[in-house]
Amino acid sequence: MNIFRFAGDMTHLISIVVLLLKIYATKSCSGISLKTQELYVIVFLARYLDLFTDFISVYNTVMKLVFIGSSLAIVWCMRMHRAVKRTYDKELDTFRHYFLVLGSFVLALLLHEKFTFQEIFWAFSIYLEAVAILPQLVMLQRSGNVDNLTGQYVFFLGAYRAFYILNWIYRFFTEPHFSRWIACLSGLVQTAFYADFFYYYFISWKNNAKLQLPA
Amino acid sequence: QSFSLNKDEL
Repeated sequence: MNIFRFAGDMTHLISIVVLLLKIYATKSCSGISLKTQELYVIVFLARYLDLFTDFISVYNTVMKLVFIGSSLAIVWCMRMHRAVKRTYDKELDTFRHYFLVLGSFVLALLLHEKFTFQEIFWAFSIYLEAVAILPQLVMLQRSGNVDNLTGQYVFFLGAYRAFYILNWIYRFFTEPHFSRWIACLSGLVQTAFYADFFYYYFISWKNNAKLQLPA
Repeated sequence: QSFSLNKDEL
């Protein structure tokens, strides 16, 4: 474990806490893409298949349970909670995310470390996570004005993988046989998707203005 | 065990 990876995990955790706060405090999920949240459930379930078979550390197991539990809770809330599901902007959340699942799975069948069930599902989860934010970013552009909590949620979500890139660079130089080319390349693509959001987020922060994404 | 060894990241 290094400081970059720990900062990345904490930033990821903060993004989830901010989203849960928004949904429970405002009893609203307006501006949040249910499709992106559903993709994250698939990402965590596909990546943590070894949750019960291999033990790495208490931290690792606890964080996996938190990520799986929170992503399921958010999807449940947006689909089943009476007050919250009424605020879901279904007509703005129109990205055909099934293609992202299909494309990621096909890519995992072609590009993986080893052709085993766990490695293919792990690569699938890595590719899917890279594109999982797309429905949310498209929805933000459609909905124009972004409320603070939603903006902070997307910001922390983008920042966490940027910390992971620093973690991979650090491990590359400190560990002899370290190679995570799948996670690294995918992480670069994932963080690149946030580039324009980060730009407009920085502008809104600098001008102390509302976050506005160009339609 | 080999799978998880190099999958120590979340």
